[in-house]
Amino acid sequence: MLGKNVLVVAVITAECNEFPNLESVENCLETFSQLVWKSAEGTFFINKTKIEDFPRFRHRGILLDTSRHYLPLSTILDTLDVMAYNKFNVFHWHLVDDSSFPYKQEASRPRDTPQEMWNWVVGAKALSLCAVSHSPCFVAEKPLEKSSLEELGVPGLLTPCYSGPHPSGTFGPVNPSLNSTYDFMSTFFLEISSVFPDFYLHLGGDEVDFTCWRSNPSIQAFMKKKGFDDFKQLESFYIQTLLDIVSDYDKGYVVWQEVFDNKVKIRPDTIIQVWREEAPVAYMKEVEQITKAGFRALLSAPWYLNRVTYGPDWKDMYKVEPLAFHGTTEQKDLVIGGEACMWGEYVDSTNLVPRLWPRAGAIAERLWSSNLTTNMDFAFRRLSHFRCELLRRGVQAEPISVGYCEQEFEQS
Amino acid sequence: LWPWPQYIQIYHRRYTLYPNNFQFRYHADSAAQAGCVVLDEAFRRYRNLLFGSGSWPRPNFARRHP
Repeated sequence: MLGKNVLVVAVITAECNEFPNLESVENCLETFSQLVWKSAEGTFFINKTKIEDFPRFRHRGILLDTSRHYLPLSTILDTLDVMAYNKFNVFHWHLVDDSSFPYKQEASRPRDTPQEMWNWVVGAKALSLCAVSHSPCFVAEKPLEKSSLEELGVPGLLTPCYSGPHPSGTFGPVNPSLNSTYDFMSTFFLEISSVFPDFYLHLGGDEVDFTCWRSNPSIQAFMKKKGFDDFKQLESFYIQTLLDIVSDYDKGYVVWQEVFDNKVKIRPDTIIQVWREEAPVAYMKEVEQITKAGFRALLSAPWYLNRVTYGPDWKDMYKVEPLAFHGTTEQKDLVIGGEACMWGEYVDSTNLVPRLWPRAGAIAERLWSSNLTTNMDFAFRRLSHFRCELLRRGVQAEPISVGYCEQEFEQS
Repeated sequence: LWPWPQYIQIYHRRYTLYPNNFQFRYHADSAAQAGCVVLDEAFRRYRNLLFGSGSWPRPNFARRHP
């Protein structure tokens, strides 16, 4: 029985002090670690193995939509670790607030700093993960969304809603008719750019509700001045101005599919994220249309991990084929990957791990492995075993079926 | 393995790993060498993931049980 005492590692590009990007290829140590096994006597073994590996899609993300004050930074960093075990490479933190914000904002403000965001970005870097955020919490809420910006001291940013001829006392989306709005946004994105090193910013694009804009006389006057007769034109004007601001900082952008659906003029290198399952068309049709127009697409619609159903629901997510749409080879090359989504602001550090793992692993394999890796029985056996490996590493991953892991007995 | 690699061939031949002696090492031609924080840290992390953080007595094969 021969011993092996050295793992020799050779990398082609160092990137020791750089932030990772979607072209960064790594994860060999993770593969190696999974090849090592332990006998009942406690001896570690590795079989002679030849592997050639690379990801099928460059962008393999987890989108976490949660209130920042529900999740301490340590939970985020733990999530990054498990992502690396699954070879995910993009953590997309969709920072939101629950409805108590800002009335209970003292619960979040102490952690609500660029430094904490920076700690997260650096934590991701250590694991070669990209960190993307489109709602950096230390500045404000999502640029388009009705939020607490008024209370946070950005007067005039939000559109006052009217009830008949009088202000109703409520506020709607950002006011697109004022120069001061764009001055603020310019500062806003400068700060974001200084904290988030990734080339791409996620700009949202789905949050505009026209009701409040429609009620406001100054918005109506602005529409008239611009010659707009449809609020979608106003939305386009607003988003295009934002996109120009972001472009000035040499950043690219990821937007929700609504920006494409509403025919907003966007840069050719824009990434469009498909998150709606059925509307305006089935998600695969949407991917077809986006790629046909020459844009890159990112798929999220079939991968909502927040929907927990009875039984082995990972199988449906595993079966999704991201390129199963009518299109040319060139179109299919424009699908850069996908994101598993945990929507819902109620996810906190008590339930995040069992909801995510190992179900998210099904999506990880779909995005990493060959399109020929589709055998469900084979996947079930490996995912069950991988769940045990996660338990061994201290991750409280949920069972995917009846059965047990040795590690559960060891822990009890 | 999870996720499954693009190409893999596993042989029956197996090797023992002794945690006390096991080392991660940079290839002489590697673009990154010792001192590359990202990789040095990864080596440290994966040593713990592989073997745990304690010390490991050499297995006593004479006393092994079925």
